[in-house]
Amino acid sequence: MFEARLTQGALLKRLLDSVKELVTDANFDCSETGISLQAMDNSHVALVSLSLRAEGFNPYRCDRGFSLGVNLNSLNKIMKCAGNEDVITLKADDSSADSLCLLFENSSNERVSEYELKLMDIDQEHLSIPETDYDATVMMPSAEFQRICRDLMVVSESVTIDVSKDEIKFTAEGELGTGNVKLKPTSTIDKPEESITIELGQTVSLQFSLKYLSNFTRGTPLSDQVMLCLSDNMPLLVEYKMDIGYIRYYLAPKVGD
Amino acid sequence: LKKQHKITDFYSEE
Repeated sequence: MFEARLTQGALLKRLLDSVKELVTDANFDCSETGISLQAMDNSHVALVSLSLRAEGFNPYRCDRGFSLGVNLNSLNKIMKCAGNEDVITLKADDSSADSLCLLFENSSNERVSEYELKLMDIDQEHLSIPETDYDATVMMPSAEFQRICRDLMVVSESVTIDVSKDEIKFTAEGELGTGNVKLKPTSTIDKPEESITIELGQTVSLQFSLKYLSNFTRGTPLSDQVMLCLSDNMPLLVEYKMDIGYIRYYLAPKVGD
Repeated sequence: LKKQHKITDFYSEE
């Protein structure tokens, strides 16, 4: 038997909203430690890895590990039927999981709706992502990162990110001309969510597709801060951390001339 | 122009 009840249902709505453009079908791997998902976009240029800890649900019950093969478009349609204040419960019979039950209860509990989503068999390759000691780790307000991606997209569909000890610089070059945004670390200790920090092993400069980065910023509502991790000739990691877990986006760089 | 790489150029299957 699998049952996971989340009082902040809105969080699940936002999470699914932040991956729906990137991934169509995916397996939700459920175990006693929680729910995780890993999937690449169709072009295999980006990968999303999502993890929700069992402690974030109450109750959480997963008698044995199993996978829920889900079409995310269909799941998103059903999630639209949940109110932002609703408590959301996911239930499945872990032996013959051919459908996922979703329960939406409003706060005063006089309105309860129940949906069943047909599950699919999805055989997806699972990539092993080694723990990496990145050349540069940058923390910044997630809204700031979203704005930089949106602004520089008017100039080009690629952005070069340069990180040095005391600056992260985003540069775009295109037909109309060029644009760049430079951020310096802040020391505002009174407003931690506004802070910008740079942890530098060595300077790094990489180029990425802004189309994908803009897509990743759908995770902005999940967290005040976003973490960018860069290493030479490695995919960029963009992480939005929540109390219950995290959503990580990986993007392969553009390399060579 | 630089070439867009793939995630699978860096991370392999488990």
